[in-house]
Amino acid sequence: VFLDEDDVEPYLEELKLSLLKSDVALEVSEKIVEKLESNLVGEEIKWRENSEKYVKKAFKEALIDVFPSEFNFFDFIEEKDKPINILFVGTNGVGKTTTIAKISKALEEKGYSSVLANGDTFRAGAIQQLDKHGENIDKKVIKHEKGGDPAAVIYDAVEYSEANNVDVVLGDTAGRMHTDVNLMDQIKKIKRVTKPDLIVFVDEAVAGSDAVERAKEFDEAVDVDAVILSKIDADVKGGAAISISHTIEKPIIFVGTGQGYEDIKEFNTDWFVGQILE
Amino acid sequence: KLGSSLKNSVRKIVKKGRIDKETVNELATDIQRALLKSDVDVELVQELTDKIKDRALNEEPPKGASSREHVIRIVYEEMLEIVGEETEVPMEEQDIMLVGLQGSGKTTTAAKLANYFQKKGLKPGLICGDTFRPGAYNQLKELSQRIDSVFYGEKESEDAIQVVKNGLNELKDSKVRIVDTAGRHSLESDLIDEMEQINEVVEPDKKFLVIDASIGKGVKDQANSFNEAIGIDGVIITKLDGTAKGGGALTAVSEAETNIAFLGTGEKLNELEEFEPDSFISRLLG
Ligand SMILES: Nc1nc2c(ncn2[C@@H]2O[C@H](COP(=O)(O)OP(=O)(O)OP(=O)(O)O)[C@@H](O)[C@H]2O)c(=O)[nH]1
Ligand SMILES: Nc1nc2c(ncn2[C@@H]2O[C@H](COP(=O)(O)OP(=O)(O)OP(=O)(O)O)[C@@H](O)[C@H]2O)c(=O)[nH]1
Ligand SMILES: [Mg+2]
Ligand SMILES: [Mg+2]
Repeated sequence: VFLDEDDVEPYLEELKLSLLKSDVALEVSEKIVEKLESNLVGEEIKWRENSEKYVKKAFKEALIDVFPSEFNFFDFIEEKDKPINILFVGTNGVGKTTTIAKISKALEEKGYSSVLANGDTFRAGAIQQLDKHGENIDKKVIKHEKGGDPAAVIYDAVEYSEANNVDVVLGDTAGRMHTDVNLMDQIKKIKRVTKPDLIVFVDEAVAGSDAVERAKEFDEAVDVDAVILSKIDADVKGGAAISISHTIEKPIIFVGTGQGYEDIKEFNTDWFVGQILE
Repeated sequence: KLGSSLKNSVRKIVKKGRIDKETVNELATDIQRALLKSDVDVELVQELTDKIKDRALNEEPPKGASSREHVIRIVYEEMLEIVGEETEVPMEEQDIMLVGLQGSGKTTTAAKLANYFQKKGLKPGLICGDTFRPGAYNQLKELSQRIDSVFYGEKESEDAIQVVKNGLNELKDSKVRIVDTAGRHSLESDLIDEMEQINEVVEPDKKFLVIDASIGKGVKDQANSFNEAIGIDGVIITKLDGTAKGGGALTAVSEAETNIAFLGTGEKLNELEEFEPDSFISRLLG
């Protein structure tokens, strides 16, 4: 028997609503469901298999398809020439600084050394915040005075790492609105000057549809390589993960699961899609 | 008063010379899309558009008003119903406590509020009730220095409740005492306990929930938990200088049955505005 629009449409509305309620952006939800519909119509199903089950199974696969094939961060670290320069970017308050400290700890556990580069020379208390993290996890922090050039700090950190055989430079940057032309120019300049090996876009799982806008802007500005989604431990569905992946098609490598140094885990597509579908 | 795209939808209604069911449904769909794009909660959007449809089809326009003016008025009134009127911020001695999710903008907003009251002639005092986040003490201290406001904090303490108690004692001369607290969410039960204890110590005149404009509608449960724990007197929506419309924050306002008191529109300490419904509504409607 072949599926037609009438078999499929009653479920599509419900699936679209479930995405919306999980905080997936409206346009992303619509695109996913439209693509699902065009994939389903004309499909042949066995007599005994009911169409609702078929649609839901196809929906799960459609969600899994939104996520680009997994990028193994530790394989990347293993294979790349050292020191590896990783730049962290994103809007205000999403968790960049805390995530850097967690990544540093995770690298240590895999046997890699790292330095923290304090590229936020702007915000009140930013230098002291990263300093304290460095102290807590016993890692060197490279910093300049407040108001200094972020690119110069990161450049310094790379030089330091080359001279001292440090494996990874973790470059922190100030949070910035994707709508602020000057700050987006600054981040482009930081990229030009420090030539990072990996650019990580950090966003928060509690974000709504604005995750689409900011992912798009940051990706257009600096060509993001990977994404880290923080605050997945807050009581939210995390649809922002789907919005971001669908929009910029870059892999999510980690999720932040709390405020402690151990609270980070590698992103797993099947696990995440399972969560969304619960 | 309404955004330009919504004005176009209303224009469609009146082109037909009369208000009919089909064009009203079209308008409702346009409004639904705009609000869903702005992260307003699905059920809230449904309730709102049902009301608009019902009123548009069944209410008689008042004498002298065109059907078009009448529909615009209905949309505006129903939006105002969920967004709320301007909030009265009393210009008097008071203690304010800020709470909210991690990274929402509390510390920055605390300093903005101090700046706001100082400009109105009320001497502020900032108390750093965040003993958890690395650098929290330095952050608020530096911001206080920028506006020359009195500040109290204990850099090495791990007891937020004690720090706040001591701060209230020290800052007896401040007319408006603003207590900044650490970020927390509803599943961190030890942090929710801490917040309840700080609340008991401060007995604030105003408890503001600080919410990022880009938050998703999942914030609904958060708002509920904060409200059940300590009672929320108002919401401050931050980071409206980006592209976020604040629909998620609005869901929180509706869930906690409270009002929007202030809007944060940038990182500078003067980038705080009193809430004014009209521009917020047109931003929401895109
Ligand atoms: N619950 C939870 N909180 C987190 C997580 N990641 C970060 N945070 C908290 O979020 C808040 C902001 O974190 P920061 O690391 O300062 O964020 P940021 O992006 O560096 O902020 P700016 O530099 O000001 O733009 C802090 O209170 C962190 O403890 C997470 O995965 N879960
Ligand atoms: N663009 C913009 N940034 C803001 C606004 N309000 C706060 N920020 C920024 O958002 C980030 C987080 O602000 P904080 O004041 O540290 O947030 P918080 O709620 O105290 O964070 P925690 O204490 O970790 O929960 C900082 O980079 C601020 O400068 C705003 O209205 N607009
Ligand atoms: Mg930071
Ligand atoms: Mg804070």
